[in-house]
Amino acid sequence: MFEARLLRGSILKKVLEAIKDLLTQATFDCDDSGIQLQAMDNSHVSLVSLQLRADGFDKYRCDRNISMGMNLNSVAKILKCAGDKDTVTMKAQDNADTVTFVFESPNQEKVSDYEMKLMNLDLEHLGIPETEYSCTIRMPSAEFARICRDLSQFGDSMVIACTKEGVKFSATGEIGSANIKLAQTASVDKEEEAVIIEMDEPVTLTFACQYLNYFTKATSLSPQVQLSMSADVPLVVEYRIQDIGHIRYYLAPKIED
Amino acid sequence: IERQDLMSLYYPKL
Repeated sequence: MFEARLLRGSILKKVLEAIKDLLTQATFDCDDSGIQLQAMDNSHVSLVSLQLRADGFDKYRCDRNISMGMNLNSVAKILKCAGDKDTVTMKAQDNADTVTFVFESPNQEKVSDYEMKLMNLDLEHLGIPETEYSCTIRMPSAEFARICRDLSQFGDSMVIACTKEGVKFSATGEIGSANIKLAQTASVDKEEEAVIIEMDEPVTLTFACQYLNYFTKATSLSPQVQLSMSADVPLVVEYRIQDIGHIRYYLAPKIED
Repeated sequence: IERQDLMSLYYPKL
């Protein structure tokens, strides 16, 4: 028996919004530590890694490890039927070929359940080692979303250059060029609003705007985003999900022709 | 390099 109940059901709605444009299907791997999902987008340029810890749920039971392959469009359709304040419960029997989503309104007056067929997905998993990055940048997630949106008007790719002075986002295209520089916040009143840079070595890498824009669909999950970069390895864009886990996106840098 | 295999260039398949 698998059962995961979340009073803050809107978290699951936001998680689906954060992955459904990038992934068409994915496997939710559930064990007694929680729910994990790892999947590459169709073109294998980026990778999504989601972790929701068991202790972040209001009730969590997983008697046997189960892997539930799901069509994410279908999951998104179902979760759209949940109210923002609803409690969401996912449950499945051992060896089941369906999963059930139960939504309860705050006053318990409306209870809905949606049963969805599971899929057998034979997807590759990649081993991502713990890595020390040359630069990590923490900044408001809404600011990062704004920068990605603004710069993608200028070109298909964006250069992110991090030095100890700050971080510069640049794009160049037919209409011209754009540069946005963010300095490290001098004094931090509210950590959520700060730009904080930790740098061992300066790094400059180029990424596809389209994917960065997909990643910013996670903005509502966290007020802050963390970018981690080292030369010649994928960028990590991480949104922490309060008290329950995180979603990380990995994006391979563009290599100059 | 095939674009298809970009991510698995960086991380080993399990």
